[in-house]
Amino acid sequence: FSDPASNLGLEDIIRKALMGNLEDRPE
Amino acid sequence: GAKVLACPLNSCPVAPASRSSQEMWESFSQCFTPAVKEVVEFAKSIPGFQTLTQQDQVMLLKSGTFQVLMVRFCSLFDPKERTVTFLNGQTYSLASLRALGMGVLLDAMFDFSEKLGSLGLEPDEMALFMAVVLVSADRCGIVDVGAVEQLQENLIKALRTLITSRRPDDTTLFPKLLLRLPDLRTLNNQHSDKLLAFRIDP
Repeated sequence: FSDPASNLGLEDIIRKALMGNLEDRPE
Repeated sequence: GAKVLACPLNSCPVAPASRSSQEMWESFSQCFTPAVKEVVEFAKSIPGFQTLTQQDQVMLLKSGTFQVLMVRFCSLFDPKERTVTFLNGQTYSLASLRALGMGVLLDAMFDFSEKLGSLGLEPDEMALFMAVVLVSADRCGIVDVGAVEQLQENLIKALRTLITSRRPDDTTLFPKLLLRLPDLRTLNNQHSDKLLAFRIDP
């Protein structure tokens, strides 16, 4: 359990929230 | 047989025994997901955060989200009344939550909230402190350490300038604030252990 954030599903939420921003970013 | 998840972000500290652990976790996840998304939005608003690599942004948020939430929601812990108010508005006594097996972690959270609250930070000082907390998170997995250190240095300088310019006679506040950073790391570890223990053996 060296990566609690992944085990608790936190990383997935964080990545999705960050990706939303990246999708909005102009090329 | 009732299952306990006494986090202030949860809708209720105790779920009926008939509810499965997975169902309870999914319900809890729906409660904390908006708060986590808000931390991500807050991070994006920190000048310089989005210039970091996406991987480093993720790593800082992974290790710092709970710490930011702890600072943000420390006013939910009332040290005088010894109560915790959940986000749904329901207030529980520390004694009742302790009886549910949440003693050690809650005691540490109360202690932290009391210490931070006693510093009397203004909202903009608190926001800048949360930015420092996030960028001071565990360096584990960070690729561009130099960029993160530079951002951290800039944020700490900004916090020091804001606090010392506003309270030139109080030279103790800024160091007292920095002393809360290791407290938050310890709380973060305790909190992760508690949640992981629930996931393994609710």
